[in-house]
Amino acid sequence: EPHLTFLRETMGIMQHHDAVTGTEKEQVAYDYAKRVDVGIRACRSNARAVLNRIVTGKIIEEYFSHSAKTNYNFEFANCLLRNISVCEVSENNDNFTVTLYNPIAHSVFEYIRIPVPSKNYVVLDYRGIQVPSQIVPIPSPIKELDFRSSNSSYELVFLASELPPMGYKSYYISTLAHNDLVPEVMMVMDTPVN
Amino acid sequence: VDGITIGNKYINLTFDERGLLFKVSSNGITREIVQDFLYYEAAVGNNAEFENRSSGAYIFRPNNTVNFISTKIKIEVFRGPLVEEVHQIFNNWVSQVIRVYKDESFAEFEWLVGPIPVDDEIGKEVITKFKSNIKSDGIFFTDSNGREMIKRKLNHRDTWNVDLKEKVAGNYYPLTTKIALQDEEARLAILVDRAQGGSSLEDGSLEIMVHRRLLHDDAFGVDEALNEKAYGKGLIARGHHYLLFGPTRSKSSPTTQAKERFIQLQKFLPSWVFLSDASKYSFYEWK
Repeated sequence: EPHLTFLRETMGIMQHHDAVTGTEKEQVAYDYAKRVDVGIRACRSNARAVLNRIVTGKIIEEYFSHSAKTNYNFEFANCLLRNISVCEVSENNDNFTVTLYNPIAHSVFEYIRIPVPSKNYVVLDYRGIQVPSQIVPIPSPIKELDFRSSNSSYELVFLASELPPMGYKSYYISTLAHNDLVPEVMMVMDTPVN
Repeated sequence: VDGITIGNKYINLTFDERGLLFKVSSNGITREIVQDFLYYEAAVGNNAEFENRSSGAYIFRPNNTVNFISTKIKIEVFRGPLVEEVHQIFNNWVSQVIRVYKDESFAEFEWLVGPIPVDDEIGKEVITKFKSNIKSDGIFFTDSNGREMIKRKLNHRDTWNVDLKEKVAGNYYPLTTKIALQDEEARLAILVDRAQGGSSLEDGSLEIMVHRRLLHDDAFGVDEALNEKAYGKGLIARGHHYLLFGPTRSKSSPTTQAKERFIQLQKFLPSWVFLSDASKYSFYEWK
């Protein structure tokens, strides 16, 4: 509850007309951005250093752990910079998972873009079936002005199909160098209850 | 590069010898649609009177002439099974990726603008412009917080006789999700990924402001110019526009307007993406 309340209070501040229109002073704009970032991290996992009085953000993590009825430790990463093709998890790990939560009340198809440092990746869905994917270079028009602090030179694109309404779907992604982790026989599991 | 086309079974985009988008085909109709980046020079005033304020954080007040960013665009084309992309470089502070996914009926424009140079001590307000041969007759539509579309008419107000002294600023309207225009046959809509300003200053054209860097305060209260100085060289902005094009009316399939509503919903309520380190887990363990 305190995690949510921090984000609620921040969103309240964001209703100020200067925040809505962007007519705040520059330093205030940075303060707003900082508050939103702290609020979001408070509601995510691994928010240990956010505020001393808030121990760890557990909201989403607890939802998934409870919903999946598993002891798997969902350590969701803070990838708020994915919109500028930066993500610490996908750039620094050979194996990682992508979990997509669909907030819409009908199923959707969505193309997902994940920043990665090399070209060879395999995307598996939750059943172990390989999902078609494509690597596209991230344009870097001006090297000397490159604003991204990132190892990624490419984006991995794949189609997340039939994301269930207000439900989630997970994908396992690994580099081809680690394809010994890719199952040789694709076993089809029971369809999970949405 | 003349005649390069990217697309799928729903929509195709063709680029001309300058590297600019110049033709779009979708749902059985084809129209010229040229997309380019331009900028307005910001007006400078002494702020002593209301009529003489500078363009600033509160007011968009450009000089009425518009300048081209570039006349020769460097492009690269990338094709694959899921997405086809054209990477455009306009100059060393404006670039763009135009992409069409295999199963989507719209084109995505991912623009990257900044840091806007102000070495010439002129504030600049950068726009993206889509110019088509759709006969819109001065009529265009902007959304009302993503809900009702509101009909706008160039140099016109519904409830009084208006005489606009500033033809650009006086015709700009807020967009939170969409701007569109149409004639009897074709309809063009652009979805935006954030609140922006937009207008249609000529028949068939849509323009949307993407970034500004100004050097003067407008004396409405903020008391500083809209010129981010913290990093010493201005901000770089990156965002998306989604172009939808098709027949104005359709008897056999959903109308272009109906498709816009579905795509609007998906684009503004996208999936939440969570990534986890799985270094310690094989696929079977994770499963």
